[in-house]
Amino acid sequence: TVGAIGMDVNGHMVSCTSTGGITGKMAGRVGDTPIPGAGGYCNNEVGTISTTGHGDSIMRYCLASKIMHHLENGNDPNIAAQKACESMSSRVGGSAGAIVISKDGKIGIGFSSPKMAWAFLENRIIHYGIKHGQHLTTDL
Amino acid sequence: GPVIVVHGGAGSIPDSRDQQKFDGMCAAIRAAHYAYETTSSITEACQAAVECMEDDEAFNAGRGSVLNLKGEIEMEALFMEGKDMNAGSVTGVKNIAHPIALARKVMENTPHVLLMGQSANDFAVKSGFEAVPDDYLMTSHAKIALDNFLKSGSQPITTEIGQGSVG
Repeated sequence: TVGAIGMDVNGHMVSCTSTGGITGKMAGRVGDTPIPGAGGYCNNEVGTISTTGHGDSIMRYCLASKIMHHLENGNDPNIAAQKACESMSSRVGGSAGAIVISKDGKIGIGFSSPKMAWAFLENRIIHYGIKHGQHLTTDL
Repeated sequence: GPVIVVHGGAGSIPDSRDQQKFDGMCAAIRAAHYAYETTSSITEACQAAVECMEDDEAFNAGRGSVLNLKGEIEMEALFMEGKDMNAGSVTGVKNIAHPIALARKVMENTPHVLLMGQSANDFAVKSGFEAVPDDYLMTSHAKIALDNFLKSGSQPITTEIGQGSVG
């Protein structure tokens, strides 16, 4: 699965998520990706989110919607993403990750899986990583 | 300036694939930055980022998508914007290079949110999308992953190439 979220200088937000699903899925299986509130969510008044992971768990937990609720309750985007992913894993099993931008432009990255590939751009520097605690940079 | 964040999937990704992911995500960020510089549109920027990763077989989307039990690719995508909370999505689409672009068309050009299967593909044709052959989307890595999945007795669920993984 891949995803991109963004916010422009006027506070307008977008969320995009795209996937090939899971290897060996039944034909016709639908995952979380195309479901608003699960595979992604976007509301200029709160934030924007794209998720990835065990789709069947993400759907049952409405992961993106849960993260949005955490943002609405004033949680930092990093905490919102991490808390929701861990809560999902604890409650319904599976693992997940999410990228988040809050309405004030703060970035959140969280995952309950061993790895999630992420990157963002700040002051012409690309920040990226894949393991917990890993934070690498390179020039734009 | 704008804020743009991307992800390239989660799970038990083997270390040997880390650099491919890094290269692909940095390319996606650069594509998004270029799109924003030339259009001033965050919508175009995010679409450009995802399309860049859909073109990269290091990621499970577009080219490089994994295979279902029938050995087929069925892709899904969601596009959502925050001003009016409009959304468009597709599921079960085949032979499309950029499902995210099709999801955006659903959002912008239909009164619905989610189109599925052959009807989504029919909508793609009407919207001017060119079909791509299975050979373009289907990589050797994805075929090997399905073979390994079938040999393993379908346990556990796998998604990323070559490893028990997700997303």
